[in-house]
Order: sequence, then C-alpha cells, then structure tokens
Amino acid sequence: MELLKNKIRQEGKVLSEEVLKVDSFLNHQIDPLLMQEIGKEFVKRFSDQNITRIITIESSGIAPATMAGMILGVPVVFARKRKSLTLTDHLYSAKVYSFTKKESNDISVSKDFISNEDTVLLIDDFLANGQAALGLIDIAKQAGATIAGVGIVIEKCFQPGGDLIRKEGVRLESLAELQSLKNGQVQFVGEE
Amino acid sequence: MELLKNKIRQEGKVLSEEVLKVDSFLNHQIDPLLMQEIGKEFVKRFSDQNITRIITIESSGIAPATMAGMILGVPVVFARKRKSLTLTDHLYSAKVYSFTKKESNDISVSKDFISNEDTVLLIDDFLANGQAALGLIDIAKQAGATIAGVGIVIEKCFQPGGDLIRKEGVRLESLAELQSLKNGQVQFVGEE
Ligand SMILES: Nc1nc2c(ncn2[C@@H]2O[C@H](COP(=O)(O)OP(=O)(O)O)[C@@H](OP(=O)(O)OP(=O)(O)O)[C@H]2O)c(=O)[nH]1
Ligand SMILES: Nc1nc2c(ncn2[C@@H]2O[C@H](COP(=O)(O)OP(=O)(O)O)[C@@H](OP(=O)(O)OP(=O)(O)O)[C@H]2O)c(=O)[nH]1
Repeated sequence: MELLKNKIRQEGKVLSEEVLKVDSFLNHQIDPLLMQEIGKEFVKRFSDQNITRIITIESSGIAPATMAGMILGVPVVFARKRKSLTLTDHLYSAKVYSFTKKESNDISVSKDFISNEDTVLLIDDFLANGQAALGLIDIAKQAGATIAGVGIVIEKCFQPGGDLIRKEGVRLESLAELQSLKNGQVQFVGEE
Repeated sequence: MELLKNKIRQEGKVLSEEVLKVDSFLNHQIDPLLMQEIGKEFVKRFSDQNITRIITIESSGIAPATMAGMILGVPVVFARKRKSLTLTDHLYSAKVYSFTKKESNDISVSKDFISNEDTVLLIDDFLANGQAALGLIDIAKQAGATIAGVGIVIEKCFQPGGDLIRKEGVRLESLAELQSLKNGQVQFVGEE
C-alpha cells in the first residue's frame, strides 16, 4: 500500500535492526484519515469473503480495525489483555507468549461476541513473532468461527510471524512488508 | 444524543447501582457506525473551537476519539497507561488514582505530540470519578495547550467527575447523562 509505505518512509524511525517506531501515526498518535485508507484497503483485499465480524487486540489494533468495520458495516471486537471492570467471565482465552518479556499472558474475547456463525477478519497493527495473531486464530477456532484471514498493517518479514500464520492454513494480507531494518534503513520487500 | 441513549436502553446492562455494562457496543465490542455518529456529535458540539488535536486514553476511548479525528481531519493521541516498546522517554505524565484499586498509576503522552500551539479536545468513553479526565487536563496544561473541553460518551452524573472537571474551568460535553442506575434501571438526566 503505497500511501502507507510513504508514511513509513517519511515518519518511521528505525530504532534497531528489529524495531521500527511509528508512534506518529499508528502506535501512540493516530492519523485517522490514513486509518480510513488502511480500513478501505483491508476491505478491498478481503472483498471475496462474507465477513461478519472483525477481531483485533487492544490497543494499537483498534483504530485500523474500527475503520475496516465502519466500511464493512460489521462489529469490531478487541481482545483484552487484562480483565476489565465488565469483562470477567464467559470468555474464550488464548495464551500469548512474549519473547521479550519471556512470559505468557492471556488474551480474551467474550463468548457473547464470537460464534460458529461468524466469518471473522483478524486485524492487528504489527506482525513480528506472530504470537498475538496465533492467539486470535486460536480464539476464533475455539468459537468455531470461519477465519477469512489475518490483516496486518506492518509485517516484519524477517521475523517468523508470517510463516506461522500460513502454516495454520490462514490467509495473510500485510499492507506494508518490511524486508529489513538494517543500517538504520527501512527496506520493503521487493525493493533494493 | 438520542441514538446513543436508545442503544444504551436496548443493550446496556445495569450490573449494580454504580456500574453500567455496555460491552456490546463500546467497551469490548465496538459498533463502528455508532462510533461515527458519536464522532460527528462531538465535532458538532465543539464546532466553535479550532481543535488541532484530540487526546484520549487507551483502550475504550480510542474508537470514539478516532472517529471525531477523522471528521475533523486532526491527529488523535491515546495516552498510555503503561510504557510501551516505543514510548519510553520525552513524556508528559499525570497520576490517575483508582478508587476501586486504591492505587495511583501514571498516564503518559509523548512531548512530540502535544504542545502550546495545540487546542485539544479530550475524549473518553466513561466519566465516573473523573480521575482519568483530570489526568488528561493536567497533561494538556503541562504542555501549555489550550483546552477546548472534555467530550464524554457516557457520564454517570451521580458521581463527582463532572463537578471536578467544571471546577477546573473546563467545558464538559457528555452525550448520554445517567441520573441513576438504581433498581436495575437506566435513568437519564431529565427523565422520570
Ligand atoms: N512499534 C513497533 N512495535 C512492535 C514492533 N515489533 C513488535 N511490536 C509490538 O511490540 C509489542 C511486543 O509484544 P511482546 O508481546 O512483548 O512480543 P515479542 O517480544 O514476542 O515480540 C507488541 O505490541 P502490542 O501488544 O500490539 O501493543 P499495543 O501497541 O497494542 O499496546 C507488538 O505489536 C516494531 O518493530 N515496532
Ligand atoms: N463499563 C463501565 N465502565 C466504567 C463504569 N464506571 C467506570 N468505568 C470504567 O472502569 C474503569 C475504572 O477505572 P479505575 O481507574 O479503577 O477507576 P475508579 O475505581 O476510580 O472508578 C475505567 O475503565 P478504562 O480505564 O476506561 O478502561 P478501558 O475500557 O479503556 O480499557 C472506567 O472508564 C461503568 O459504569 N461502566
């Protein structure tokens, strides 16, 4: 997605060979009109599917997922990483391992908001090691939902997440695919 | 806002005299088209102001704030409750006290995304004790920003948040004002 790739080139900061900072439009400050374009692009890529619900994870997945839901006219559910005041029981949960923190934590979705009648699009901001996306896939499977696929804003293709998702037989659409962050440079897949 | 009040009447669950559950459209599942209407209503109410940025708090504030930002064409910043991979320094922070947990925690906004040149609209989903809203006001003041006001989706008028905000001299616009949650019933301000 050229608009997104240009935004990354202009505003992305390479913090290390492994980490791209895009706080100015995705992870802390949000560019709502860019999010709307991202939503449109997700909807376009999955237009062959009859999506009934979008599932994402708090917090950075919420804006892109909500825009896709607005365009499709379907509800959006954000998986919680922590119990909330009103989300306490009647849940599907999945363990998500963090390589950085070396610990597992649960993500949860209420059974009220996903069922075997749903065809779900799973959306998140970054795809790196893939544990969060695998957690969402696990929850969708527990619910017996049909998985239309995973939609990712930025994928780090040099990390295993993409392969893990494809190994599950799930379709993956990433709007920006990073080949490398070496030498302080953003290099997209298919570029020199 | 009648559309919102009707949604609350149809789908809201009164959990106690103090807590209304609206997980089906605001706090876990999101109704994106309702969020768009909520965004429009916030923009309408503050149309006399030259808002340059919207500030909210993760997670439930993100969807309504992003819709308002989309309609105004301005960036939206969500204050973080925890350090993130990329939000580590160069921050404005405020303490937010939780009466339930009996503890204070910091919320933070990067200094890159708010300044004395901004006129900010502060948006959140619920207004109860008001500590989160006061934290956002504190951050806006530290940055020297002009505060257009606070926009709240659902205010519990029987709790002190609204008074605390007005005591700060800040304008408050709440789209649904709850008079009471007694007897398992939602009663809005101005109703029998
Ligand atoms: N900016 C940025 N973020 C990255 C990058 N790679 C991974 N992340 C994010 O960092 C967080 C890493 O989460 P961990 O669970 O600790 O995973 P990991 O160590 O196994 O990678 C996730 O944020 P999250 O759970 O999605 O948090 P939130 O932003 O939704 O609150 C993930 O999206 C990157 O290159 N740049
Ligand atoms: N559904 C519902 N929620 C309420 C109600 N009253 C307060 N809340 C939410 O509960 C959380 C209470 O936070 P605390 O910081 O513990 O505050 P408190 O005990 O002083 O009220 C906040 O969620 P938050 O920080 O905004 O979390 P998030 O949803 O953004 O993750 C607040 O918005 C209510 O009547 N119904």
